[in-house]
Formats: sequence, C-alpha cells, structure tokens
Amino acid sequence: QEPLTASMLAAAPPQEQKQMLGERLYPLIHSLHPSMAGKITGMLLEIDNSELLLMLESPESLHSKIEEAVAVLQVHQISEASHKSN
Amino acid sequence: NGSSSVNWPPEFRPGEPWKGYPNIDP
Repeated sequence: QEPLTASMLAAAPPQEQKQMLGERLYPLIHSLHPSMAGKITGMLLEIDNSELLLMLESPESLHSKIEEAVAVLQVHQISEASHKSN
Repeated sequence: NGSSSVNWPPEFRPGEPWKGYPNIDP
C-alpha cells in the first residue's frame, strides 16, 4: 500500500480526508491496542491532518501519541464510572 | 453535560464513515 501523501489528502474533501487517515491509522493502533483501537483512532482523528500525516511517517511519534490517548481514555473512563456511581 | 462525554471520543470503525467530523471546526 503506497504511503498517504499530503497531495492525496488535498485532492479529497475534508470528510474523506479524515476517513483516509483513519483507515491508515486504525490497523497500526489495532496492532497495539485491539480493544481500544476504535476509540483511540477516533481521538487521534481530532488532531490536525498535517500532524496525523507526520505521525504516519514516524512510528515513534505515532506510538507516543497512542500512549497519550490511552492514558486520556483511561482517565475518561474512570471519570465516567465515578459519574455513574454518584 | 454528561450526555456528550458518553459518546466521546467518536469511535472510528474501518469501512464506516467516521462520526466525529462535524465536531471539528474547519
């Protein structure tokens, strides 16, 4: 599969751009966190497309963003649980 | 409000249109 480039994204409408980035990010994230891949991908897609492209090109920055997202999700789930139990 | 945070983050599923798009200001 050829790498996703800025020009490929620029040729697509905004909604399609997020879809293209998501389809590339999801498998990479799923290999690390299968159970949370959908939510982590959804979180990362809210980041600017140019930064997402950089992350697709650099596994280290992608991994650190994924770990950040996992930490945020876990805090979010804890606060959700505490809301429910109140 | 609690309701919006329950659906956050908008989950991505391969092959399905991602629902998070409209929330992002262009």
